[in-house]
Parts: sequence; structure tokens; C-alpha cells
Amino acid sequence: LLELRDVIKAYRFGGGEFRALKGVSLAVHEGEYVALMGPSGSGKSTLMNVLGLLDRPTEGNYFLRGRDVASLDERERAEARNSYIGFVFQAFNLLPRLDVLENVELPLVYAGAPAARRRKRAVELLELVGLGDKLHSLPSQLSGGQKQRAAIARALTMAPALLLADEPTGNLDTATGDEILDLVGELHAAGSTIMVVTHEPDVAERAERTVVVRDGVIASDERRA
Amino acid sequence: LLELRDVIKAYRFGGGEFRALKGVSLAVHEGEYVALMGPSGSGKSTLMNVLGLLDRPTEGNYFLRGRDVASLDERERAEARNSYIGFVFQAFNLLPRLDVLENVELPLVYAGAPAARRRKRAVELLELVGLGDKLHSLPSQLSGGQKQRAAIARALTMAPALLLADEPTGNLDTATGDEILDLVGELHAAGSTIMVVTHEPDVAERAERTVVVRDGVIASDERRA
Ligand SMILES: Nc1ncnc2c1ncn2[C@@H]1O[C@H](COP(=O)(O)OP(=O)(O)OP(=O)(O)O)[C@@H](O)[C@H]1O
Ligand SMILES: Nc1ncnc2c1ncn2[C@@H]1O[C@H](COP(=O)(O)OP(=O)(O)OP(=O)(O)O)[C@@H](O)[C@H]1O
Ligand SMILES: [Mg+2]
Ligand SMILES: [Mg+2]
Repeated sequence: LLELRDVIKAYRFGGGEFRALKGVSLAVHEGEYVALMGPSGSGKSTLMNVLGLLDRPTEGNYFLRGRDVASLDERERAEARNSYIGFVFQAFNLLPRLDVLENVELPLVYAGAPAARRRKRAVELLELVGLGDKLHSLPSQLSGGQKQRAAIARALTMAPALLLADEPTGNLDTATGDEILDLVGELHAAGSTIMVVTHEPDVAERAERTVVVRDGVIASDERRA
Repeated sequence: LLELRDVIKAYRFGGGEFRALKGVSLAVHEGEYVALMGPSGSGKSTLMNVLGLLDRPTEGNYFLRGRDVASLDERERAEARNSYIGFVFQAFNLLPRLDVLENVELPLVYAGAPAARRRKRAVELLELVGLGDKLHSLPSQLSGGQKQRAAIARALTMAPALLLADEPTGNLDTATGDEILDLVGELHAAGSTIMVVTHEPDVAERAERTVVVRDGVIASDERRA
């Protein structure tokens, strides 16, 4: 489904350049469930942003469904992001002036889904993540873990073929986190490809493959026996 | 050191009222190390905000060092917050236009510390949390866990008598998280009172007492044998 070849991501600022990714090569097949781990600051979110078409490699290539993303124009990139990629951000990125329901409906709005169907789907997901009583709350009225769950519900609305989740249970107690991971497991069972950044071994256990990043490179890549 | 008596915290909005704390009573002695756990949305951050003088109870009383905080004026509240309370926010709350070093120096600036001493102390803490190479980065240039560590360093600059940390290791890998908890342990050994909100049993293990919050009330309060 996706392949990174010798990807470098450098940030330029002030007097110099900082390389967050220093030559990453990675291939993920359709339907795989991959956990991405590694120390704080090692490049995991940067890698996820490249995979999710939110950022471009400085050098190297990213092939998504066989096409080099460098050849896609802005409209094609946006279409890919909206139609088959679901992204859960480490900092949630909910829109502050929309209520929870409107935030979660957003991907369906972009997809042109009819209002009644869109609402039904969004409400269904919000109930699955335990936010059925917060539909009309604003993000500022939510706890940290509630914002995280709203971000997860938003990413799941389109049942995306590729789910990229950046530390989706970091602000959740174990029981709530398990419920979320069960939902991710159902999406996986339906055929989706899953990549989850996590610091917790229990969360990584649910994946069939663990990739460890360290200082901008892939340090290990192991499949579960 | 601190005592909550029948504290209620209600948020009013739209058509009604939501009670995040529904009658909480809690006493913490000087030098105690308390872990605060409970499901997402149960009221932990709300409780921490009341303890840290960032929010006021709707009903009930909060006695800090024997004084009812309702009797303190705004200047006295600010002084207490700046002089002996260190707060690590669940969402970090770094100031976006200040670099990491300036962010961490802020409590020392409020305390009127001389510039050279303030810089030395801030740099020392940033090196202890592994951000020695990020002194002049802006928060937007940091990873999630790096922002978290900057927020921790800022809370520790004044070696506060009361440290309130809201999920301080949620975005950190185990090794980095352990280093941070070791620093907290040193502050505790020096006599400070520590309250840490956490979802992780390993983190709670370091405390001598665990308080569990559920749906706005204290469900259990146990001391380690
Ligand atoms: N400004 C507000 N207006 C309305 N409700 C609020 C507001 N702030 C918080 N709440 C509600 O209060 C409850 C408790 O929130 P709090 O942030 O204390 O939870 P928490 O235990 O810290 O959760 P988490 O583990 O997810 O961080 C939640 O249901 C939340 O939606
Ligand atoms: N805009 C930027 N400018 C400069 N450096 C940046 C920028 N964005 C990220 N970095 C740096 O790139 C490195 C990797 O960041 P990234 O967010 O990918 O780490 P991470 O593995 O997700 O960490 P964490 O586990 O703490 O979330 C960090 O050292 C960070 O400071
Ligand atoms: Mg990250
Ligand atoms: Mg909270």
C-alpha cells in the first residue's frame, strides 16, 4: 500500500538545518497492523505526517498505492487525505469553534455525504467512543481524554483504508483505551491498514509488526511470531 | 498542607449545569506523594485546577496552608501560585512566542531572580530533562514529548513545595518517563509535596498513596502498605 524510500525530512531555521528523518525506508502492505515506537523526539510524528500527506519529504520518495506522491498536485493530495486516510493527531487538532458533533462530521462533509446520513454516522461513532453525552460541547469544554476520543471518532467516520494514529491512547485510562483499540481492531478486521504510534508495550501488542525509530532512522522492524 | 472539604465544581452553559466535582473531600499532608487516577472525564484535571488555584470551587472550601483560599485576593493567589506551586498542565501550555529557555525561565522572572542565576537554573533543568540542545527552539518546533518535558522543567525551576503534575509522562517513552519521575522523586526526597495525575499503574507505583476519582467523587483512597 505504501513505501518510503530513503526519505529525509529536514527543517531549516535560523543558522542551520535539523534532520528529523535521516534516510528512512519502509514498506507496508495492505491490511497490515503496524506499531511505531521509539524515544521522544526520534521522528515518529514526522514520519506519520509524511505518510499522511501532511508534509513532504525533503529527499527520497514516498509511493502511495504505487504512485509517487511528489507527482500529485495539491488537489489530488487533499482528495487522498479526505477519501481514504484517517489521521489521529498527537495534539488532537479539533476545530475550536465547532462542537464535537460538527468536528466529527467534517470528513463526511468533505466527502459530500448527505446530512442525515452524516449525522447518523457521526453520532454512532461518538457513542462508540463514549462521548454520546457531549455532542454539542465545544472542545474547550472537554477533558484531555475526551478530546482525544473525539479526534479518534473523526478519523474513523470514513472507515479509512489507511488509519494513521499518533499516540491515540496517551490520555486515556486503560479501560477506555482498550475500548478504543477494540474499535481500531474492528477496522483492521474489515481490511484496513493500521499504523499506530505508541509508547506503551500493551498497545504495541495488538499490532502484528513493530517498527522502532531512533534518532531519525529505523532501528528495528520485527514481525510478531 | 492542603484540604478540600465538600468541594463542588459546576460549569454553567447553554441550558444547564454540569458538575465536574460533586462533593470532594481530601486532605494531603506536607511531604506526601499522591497519585490521582480515574477514568477519562472523571474530574482529575478539574480537581488539580482547584488545588493549583487556577480555578475556584463552586461550593465547599479549600484550605491551603491553613488558609481558606476564598479569603485570598487575586494578588495573594498569584503570589501563592508563583512562589510555591509548580504546575505541569495536561496540554503543556507553553507560550508560543517564547523559546524553550524563556518559557522555562518564566517562574524565575516572576520571582525576581537575577538574570544570570535564572539562566543557569533553567539551563540546568533543561539538560536534566534532555532538552539541552533545544534551548532556542520555539514550542512549535518540538515533538509532543519534548513540549511535555519543557513544561515539566518549567514547573521544577522554583523547586516548588507543592508540585501538581497532570499526566506528566503521557507523551513519553518509558525510559524518558522514568528519568522525569526520578527528578520528581528527588524533589519529593527534598521535602516537597507531590500530586501526579496518571493513567499508568507504573507511575502510580512511585507514590505512597493512590486516590481514585470516578464521576466527580473520590471512589477510593489507599496508602501503600
Ligand atoms: N469548561 C467546561 N464546561 C463544561 N464542562 C466541562 C468544562 N471543563 C471540563 N468539563 C467537563 O468536566 C468533566 C471532567 O473534566 P476533567 O478535565 O477534570 O476530566 P479528567 O479526569 O481530567 O479526564 P482526562 O483523564 O480525560 O484528562 C468532563 O466531563 C468535562 O467534559
Ligand atoms: N518545525 C520544526 N522545526 C525544527 N525541528 C522540528 C520541527 N518539527 C519537529 N522538529 C524536531 O524533529 C524531531 C522529531 O520530532 P517528532 O515530532 O517527529 O518526534 P516524535 O518521535 O514524534 O516524539 P514524541 O514521542 O515526543 O512525540 C524533534 O527533535 C523535533 O524537535
Ligand atoms: Mg510525536
Ligand atoms: Mg485531565
